[in-house]
Amino acid sequence: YLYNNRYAGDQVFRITPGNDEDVRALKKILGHMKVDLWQPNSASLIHQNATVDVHVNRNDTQGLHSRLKQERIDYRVFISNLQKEIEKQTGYRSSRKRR
Amino acid sequence: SEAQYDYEVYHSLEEIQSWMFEMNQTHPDLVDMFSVGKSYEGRPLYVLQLGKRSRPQKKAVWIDCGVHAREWIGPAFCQWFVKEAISSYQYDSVMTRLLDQLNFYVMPVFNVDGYRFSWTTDRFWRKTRSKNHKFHCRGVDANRNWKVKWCDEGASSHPCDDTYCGPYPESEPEVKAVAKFLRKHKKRIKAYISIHAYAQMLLYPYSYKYATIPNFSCVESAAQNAVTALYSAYGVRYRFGPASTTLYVSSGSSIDWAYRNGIPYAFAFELRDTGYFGFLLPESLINPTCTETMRAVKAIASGLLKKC
Repeated sequence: YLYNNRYAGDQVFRITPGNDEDVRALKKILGHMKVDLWQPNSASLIHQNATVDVHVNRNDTQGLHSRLKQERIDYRVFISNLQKEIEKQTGYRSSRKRR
Repeated sequence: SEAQYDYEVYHSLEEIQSWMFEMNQTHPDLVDMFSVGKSYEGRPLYVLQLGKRSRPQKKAVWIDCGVHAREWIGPAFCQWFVKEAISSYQYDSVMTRLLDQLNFYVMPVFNVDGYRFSWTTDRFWRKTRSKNHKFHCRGVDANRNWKVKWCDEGASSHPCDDTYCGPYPESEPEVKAVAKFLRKHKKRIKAYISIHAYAQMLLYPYSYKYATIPNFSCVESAAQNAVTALYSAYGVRYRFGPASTTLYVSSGSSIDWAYRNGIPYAFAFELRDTGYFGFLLPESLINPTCTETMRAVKAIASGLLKKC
């Protein structure tokens, strides 16, 4: 596996805070997790109706699902297994190299 | 060799650097290669100069890619641009005119240490790899480290944040080296273009404030022409406008610094996509993404040859 399979089970969430209350709740939720923000580049730039793309470690995905549901914040998972997408992006070449 | 080099896959730093040497050796009439300095970890910062050798004071365009390590489509575009420029010289009248009348300085990988790290260790690394003497976190956001409104809104002063502005402006050797080169040649460099991903946008100054640049109408129409040319390839829509209102406010950015240092046309491209694949844009989309962006960059460069 690429990167020693370190991204297996990691997910990328696309979250859309609909109002200022959602923005506050989302910043609070993400503030308590170690996340990799893809868009925007920092939590301070999160604002209402602008999508937030965040890479979440596999151990935290369930927690994030339940917190977002609890807060009724609109979201979906746009990459359900990051490792698989990484392998797809350049994986075939490395397998060819291995061959 | 060059003939077998695959422009439709992502390449490691080592592959890109050997490709640069190859292009330099096989096209002495159009290509020159030089280093503007060394990275934090001591790697050379290579630049290719493209253009017909003629009078020394030709106008020039600067294009850098790979400022943020995880944005792999950037270096792929810079390689694509060089390939297209060289292969279409004397076959495509627009490109022939551009290379006869302009020089292009192309820096395929700005953040060499970070890019290599994103291949070997952390696929989503963004920053440089400089060490901080107080914190265990490494790296500075190379697009927050320029000496323009440094470390103000939209940048972080915390070393562990992804938008960390650094201990002081131009603290990063990569930023300092490029800033020094651009300062030295600013009379000839008429356009600065920095390639990022992802959001499908074409951005211009200001990033750090909600104000209008003095030559707004010229820059705005150049951006309009560029996104129209881009759209003509596959119908992909790019938003365009001042970075502060189109994306978000950020301080210490390269386009603001280039503009404030006298380069009248400064652009940042945020290439595909808008978030289906994000940073993991598949290799199958390198071709269309680079083809459409090629049209946009040619439109910007062609605009420099006309009066605005």
